[in-house]
Amino acid sequence: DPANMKGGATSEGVLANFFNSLLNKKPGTPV
Amino acid sequence: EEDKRLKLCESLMIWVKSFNVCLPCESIGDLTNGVLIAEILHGIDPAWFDSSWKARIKMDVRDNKRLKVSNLKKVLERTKDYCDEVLYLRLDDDAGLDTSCIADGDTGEMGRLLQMVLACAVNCDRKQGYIEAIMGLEESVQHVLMAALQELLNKNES
Repeated sequence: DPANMKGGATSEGVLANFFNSLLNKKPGTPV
Repeated sequence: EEDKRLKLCESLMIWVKSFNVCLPCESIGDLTNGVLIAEILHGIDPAWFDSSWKARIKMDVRDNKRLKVSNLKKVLERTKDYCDEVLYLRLDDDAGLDTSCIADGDTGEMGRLLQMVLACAVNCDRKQGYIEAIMGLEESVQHVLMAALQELLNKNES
């Protein structure tokens, strides 16, 4: 869906951003 | 809402299967005695979910509902304490899960319990391996797991 491609917000990109943010989160801070 | 809960539980089951624990894990019924979940939690943080805690989980409960509920209560309480004391993840007041329903295989309640286990996995010291494993799952499953974690985050912030 081209509408989802705007700003690089592909489904894959959204998932990668989310899970990478979890990876980089400091221990002891909330989810 | 029921469809959403069913989808959540199905996706979390796929995630649980990815652990390759040496116990049957074909359906939600395989989780209702709490044994497999306790095993996963022990892997997530062996210091918190330690061997002495795990030893209190009865292995051979068969269809004895009282023993299933007893196991699930131990799993739930220890997991809530972990979220509270280690992850600083404050669960809201309506987080009281019904262990009797979980023992009966209720997908909604089982999904909520596994949602907490998921939060433990992606925040523990060993989170890298767990997160990378999730990123290797089918995209549709990843989306459901992401939404489950975001739901906890929203509750935590409210």
